[in-house]
Amino acid sequence: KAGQSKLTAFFAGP
Amino acid sequence: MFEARLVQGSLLKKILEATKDLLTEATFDCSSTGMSLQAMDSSHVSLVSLMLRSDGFDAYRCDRNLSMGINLTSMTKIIKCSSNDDVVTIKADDNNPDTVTFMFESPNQEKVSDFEMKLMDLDTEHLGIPETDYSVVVKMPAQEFQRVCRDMSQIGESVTICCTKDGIRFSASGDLGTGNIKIAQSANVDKEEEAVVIEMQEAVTLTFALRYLNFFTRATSLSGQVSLSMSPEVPLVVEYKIADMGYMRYYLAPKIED
Repeated sequence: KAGQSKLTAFFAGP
Repeated sequence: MFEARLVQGSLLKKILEATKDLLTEATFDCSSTGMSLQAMDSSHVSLVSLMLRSDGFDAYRCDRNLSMGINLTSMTKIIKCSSNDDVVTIKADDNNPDTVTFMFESPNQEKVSDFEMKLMDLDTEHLGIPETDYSVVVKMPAQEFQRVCRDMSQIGESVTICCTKDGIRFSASGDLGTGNIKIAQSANVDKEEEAVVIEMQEAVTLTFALRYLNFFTRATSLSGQVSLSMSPEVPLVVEYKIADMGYMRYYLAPKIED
């Protein structure tokens, strides 16, 4: 089953 | 001194409605360019990005950049005190940096209200979102997208979106069975708002949590059309244009096979 990824895995943080 | 006047004051109600399921507080960044907001939901799965350009306001003055930490629940309570046809002015005074004032004027100027709201100290973490060329951009009627998300969530918790040059297919499965909705690109339409237009570099299949997509569709009243931008294994962008002013964008991280 597919798991939910987080946005912070794709976009650079502050 | 910051002052932004919006004749179409009801726009603020629609914007708050469009954030309420995802955010409880957020920082409004004000500059000479306009007012913007960027905030993730508490689980860091989705992000709201709002842009209201200064030239879209009926009057706009921002002498220096300003970040207003706002409790959106409080702001919603205050904005509910305005009538839909009121002119709304947002004001912040450099000498009083801990509050923001909302002024509501009836169209005939006979009733004028002002509400001063306390601002919050918020730790804001801005994400750097690169400009991206997406593999697929689908434009479709916002109400149609809302309907699809609602219907798919009758079947399952997530939806798989498969986009080819023929059309866009939404699929869900759950305990009761499966459902598919396929929407073809419009051959020809009289009204631009009713068109389904697909711009595609390569076919894309991605899976997303319907819970968040349904939250995004709270923005349906902002725009006749919605655009969905997708590339393999990157977040989806759902954009509602705000006429002559800017946009409400949502980013949603995909579901990925472990």
